[in-house]
Amino acid sequence: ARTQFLETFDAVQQNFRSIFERLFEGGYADIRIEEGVDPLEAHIEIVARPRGKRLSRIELLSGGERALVAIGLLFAFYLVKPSPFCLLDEIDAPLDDMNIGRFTALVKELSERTQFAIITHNKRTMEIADCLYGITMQEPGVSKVVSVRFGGDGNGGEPE
Amino acid sequence: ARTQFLETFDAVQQNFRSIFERLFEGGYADIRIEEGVDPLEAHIEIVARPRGKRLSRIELLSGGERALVAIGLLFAFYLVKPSPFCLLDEIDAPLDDMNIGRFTALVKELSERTQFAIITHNKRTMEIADCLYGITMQEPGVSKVVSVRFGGDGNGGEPE
Amino acid sequence: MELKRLVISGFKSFVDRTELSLGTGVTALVGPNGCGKTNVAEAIRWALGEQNARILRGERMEDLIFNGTRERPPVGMAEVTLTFTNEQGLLPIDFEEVEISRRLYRSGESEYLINRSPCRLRDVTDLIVGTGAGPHAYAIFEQRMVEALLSSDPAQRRAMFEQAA
Amino acid sequence: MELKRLVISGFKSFVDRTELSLGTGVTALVGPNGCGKTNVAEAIRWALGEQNARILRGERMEDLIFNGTRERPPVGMAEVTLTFTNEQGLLPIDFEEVEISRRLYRSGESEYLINRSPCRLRDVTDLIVGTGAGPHAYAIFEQRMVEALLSSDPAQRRAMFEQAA
Ligand SMILES: Nc1ncnc2c1ncn2[C@@H]1O[C@H](COP(=O)(O)OP(=O)(O)OP(=O)(O)O)[C@@H](O)[C@H]1O
Ligand SMILES: Nc1ncnc2c1ncn2[C@@H]1O[C@H](COP(=O)(O)OP(=O)(O)OP(=O)(O)O)[C@@H](O)[C@H]1O
Ligand SMILES: [Mg+2]
Ligand SMILES: [Mg+2]
Repeated sequence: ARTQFLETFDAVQQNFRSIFERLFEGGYADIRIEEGVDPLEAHIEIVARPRGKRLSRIELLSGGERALVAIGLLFAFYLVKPSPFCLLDEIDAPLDDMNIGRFTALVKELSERTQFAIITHNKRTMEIADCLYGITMQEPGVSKVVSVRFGGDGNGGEPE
Repeated sequence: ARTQFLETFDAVQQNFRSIFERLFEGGYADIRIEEGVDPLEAHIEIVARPRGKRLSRIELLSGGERALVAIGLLFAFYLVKPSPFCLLDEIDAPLDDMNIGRFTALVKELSERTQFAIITHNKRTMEIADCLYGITMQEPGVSKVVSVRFGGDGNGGEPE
Repeated sequence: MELKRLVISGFKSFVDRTELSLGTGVTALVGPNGCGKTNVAEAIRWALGEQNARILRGERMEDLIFNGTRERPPVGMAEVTLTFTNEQGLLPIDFEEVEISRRLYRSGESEYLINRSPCRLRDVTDLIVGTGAGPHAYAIFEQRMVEALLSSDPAQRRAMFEQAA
Repeated sequence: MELKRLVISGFKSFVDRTELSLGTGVTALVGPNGCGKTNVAEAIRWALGEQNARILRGERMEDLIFNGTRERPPVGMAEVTLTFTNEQGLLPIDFEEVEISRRLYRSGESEYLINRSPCRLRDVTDLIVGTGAGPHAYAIFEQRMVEALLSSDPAQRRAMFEQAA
């Protein structure tokens, strides 16, 4: 169990470092296992240094920076054993426009090999969709799919 | 301590019921203390019935519905002993356009007696501001206030 | 392997039969708060064998069946069908298209079908594990996972790593 | 009683002296992730006497002082000044305008001033409590409070009620 944990950790670490560089356009991040303790019991530290800033533990970063680092780490786990289908449920909520752009660029690239379904309220995230479904409850309490749009050319607006 | 808790609870409950009706345009919500147990130890249940839906414990509502109910409850606490100044730090993140509109209408009304500072990424929330400050880090790691706009007439765009 | 089509009927707020066709690339699901988007994600999880009602925001599995509104009475069954393409043969079964269905009745009785042939839950999960993509043929990222990673409670973060291993 | 002006210098990412004038009604603070908006909220809390470094995302109070970037060295002091109007006499002090300042040096030494006159932390908090608006003359709503109310841990929700009482 210990060996498997450490092997997985190394794979995640490698993925995380390269994903972070893409998501933060420079800067550096790492995950570290507390030394001198059984790895299966140890604290796992997440550190990040957004471009131009100082290296900090994740606890000291801003709300949006923390969210983007965590998203990068989720993808780092994911790429260890990629599945054919990946669903994202509103994880872009705390991100500003620039970070949404970086996040969607990463998803767009990964979507060449993985089918993505993204639940979002964000217009910029909708722009990268190849296909858009609107869900409504015109009749209270009853869900209905109301629209389908193809072509991620920026024409998909929230069809409410 | 028990009497004070129950008095506060009643005040919060009353505020919460009327705020909810405003925030959800109808529907009903309540907070309840678990019966038969010392109030200081009892569970506090939050129930809500958005218009047209069934009464549910808050755990069963959607992400945005839960956030709006919790915001209503925070204001219910607040109105027990209103302070002159209230700061909101990005609590509008999970809300859709319609709910942002209801949230901002409530804030606009309360702002007649209370000074509000709202931190937000949402363009619709910015529209109700009487005054808008943009903060940037053009020099990495160094914060600077870069713009001031007056007049909440919908002209305030995110000045990044 | 691609999720080609999703059909939901009687599951949570999708009382009426609803069909979603998915293509390659990125599909976005949008709509107001409470309209049913997360319910769609939960329908996919449930059809692939999720047994923990709590993960699906229910107390018991029966909570997943449409339980009525003021205008509409509750229904007696929830059904979700997923259709996968299998061109690469990732699914260990000799079909080009694989349809997985799950039904739940108010009585608590469940049915599972692969290509319309009744089977056990175990057969569905074995099929999915057989894709080599881990215990799930899908990954779901949601806010609670982001919070578990960021949590000041070290056990929550470690649990995320252990799940990946 | 209104917060008329806020001056921040050397506090977290606000190394250069920064002034914000606030009026009646609603003031919005906007900007990219990590630009310093929450730092402004923390500056207000700190100036009003917050003693828990953890609430301000620090391990020790000294973490609040600007600690340098690649281009800029750390500085030796953090200072925040809040100016309140007092037309209704809510603040129990005989001035129409009340200026509250707090300074922290790298040595760990602190200074507190009311209308430029040195005082103790206790005098600042007494003044604020004296407004009758609870232990704080201000309320802050943030995501973690929303999460505490929604938490599946009943103790977290109860704690929110106890704080209001
Ligand atoms: N068994 C059920 N029968 C009928 N309706 C249900 C059932 N279970 C849940 N619902 C309804 O589904 C709605 C929740 O939908 P869902 O969580 O999918 O919303 P959402 O689109 O993800 O919203 P958000 O953007 O706020 O996250 C709730 O309003 C709830 O009333
Ligand atoms: N003592 C310090 N010295 C210098 N910079 C600091 C210090 N403490 C925090 N910072 C910086 O302040 C930034 C965080 O700012 P803040 O949390 O205010 O961002 P924000 O505008 O609220 O962003 P978001 O929209 O993501 O919530 C971090 O990038 C951090 O590097
Ligand atoms: Mg949802
Ligand atoms: Mg912030």
